[in-house]
Amino acid sequence: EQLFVGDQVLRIVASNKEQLTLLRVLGEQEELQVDFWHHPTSPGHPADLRVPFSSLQAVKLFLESNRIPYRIMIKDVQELLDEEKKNMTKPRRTER
Amino acid sequence: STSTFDFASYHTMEEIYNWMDTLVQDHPSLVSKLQIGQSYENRPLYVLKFSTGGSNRPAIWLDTGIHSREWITQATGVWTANKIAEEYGQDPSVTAILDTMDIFLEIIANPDGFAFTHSSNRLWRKTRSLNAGSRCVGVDPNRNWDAGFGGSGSSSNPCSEIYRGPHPHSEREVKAIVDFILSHGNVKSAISIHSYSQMLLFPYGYKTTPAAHHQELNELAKKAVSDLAAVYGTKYTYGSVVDTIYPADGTATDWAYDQGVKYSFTMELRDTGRYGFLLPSNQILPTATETWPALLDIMVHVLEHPY
Repeated sequence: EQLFVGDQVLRIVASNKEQLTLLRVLGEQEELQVDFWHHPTSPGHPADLRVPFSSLQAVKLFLESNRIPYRIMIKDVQELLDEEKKNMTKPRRTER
Repeated sequence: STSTFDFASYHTMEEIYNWMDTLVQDHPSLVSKLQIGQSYENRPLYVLKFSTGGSNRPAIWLDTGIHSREWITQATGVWTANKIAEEYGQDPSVTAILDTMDIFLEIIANPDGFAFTHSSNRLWRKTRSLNAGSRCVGVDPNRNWDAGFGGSGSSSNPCSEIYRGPHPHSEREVKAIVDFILSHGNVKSAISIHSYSQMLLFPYGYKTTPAAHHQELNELAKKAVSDLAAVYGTKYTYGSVVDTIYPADGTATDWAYDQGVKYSFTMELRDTGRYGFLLPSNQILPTATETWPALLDIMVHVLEHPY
């Protein structure tokens, strides 16, 4: 099973078309293995990007050096998945 | 019986399929289960049919889970199926709809991907078909439809999450729905439920030209999102795909509309701005509950505007 420990989802709001283009270029860097959960559409609209832990530093450096505002929407994807799995098994136990 | 099923929890495919059989047993004169095909890995593609009789009645098509990782949609599909069955004979609108029309609901539209999210990769979105010449697996089943197929709103790269596939309807999961709707021939509305971003979308995504029925679809979407917001205050935007989000090519909604299914919509369920499509299970019931009045608005409109 693939784990996503330390992966984060960044909510990025491009301010202009240049920044949108930079975001799209970022999404195409296969070595970064990023995954747009919400694709960049237009300035002012949020784009959500899952970033593997190993690429976090590079991606945040890229965003900050291009003054592209972002916030961390999900601090650790695996934590959320572990919680989800725990909640899934809970009802079964009670049903049993 | 279905009364012991925990609608407020996420479930595996087996649990959902077992529950579907229970729903049929609990409502034998209203609900039946069809198989419209098999997935790439030969899993059955099951559709629940809600019908009070007659043959080839005007019909409404609903699907959830075509993007397998969007678990909130399959969970909403289960809740909605139960709601339809429970409300027939109780709710005047549901009763009027089913006294005249049939409803078809495919809850797990991408079973291979769904199984994979449970076994190997929770974030898997696409189908699980192998791509010749590439190490990357899967096609985005919502870019594989023969409507603007191959445009810039999809990708030719098999490693992309919006890879369109080698040709239209290459994916068995898509072809099965295509064949079902074409052979049925009397589907009047198609609603594909996705997550996330709180939007109610209608054609087109593959071109900027407004749909012939843009005004009517826009008014209907406006009413539907207003009634949705009335439940918990969740605010949806609405409009054509290309105006509201971005160009998207090869989508189910555009294909259905181009086939004459006038009331063709995509719903993008709630996004609290914290979890994306990984909504915690405690949001299943509020999400499904608020979605219901919007679905009902569309279905009642279809009933009242035969064509």
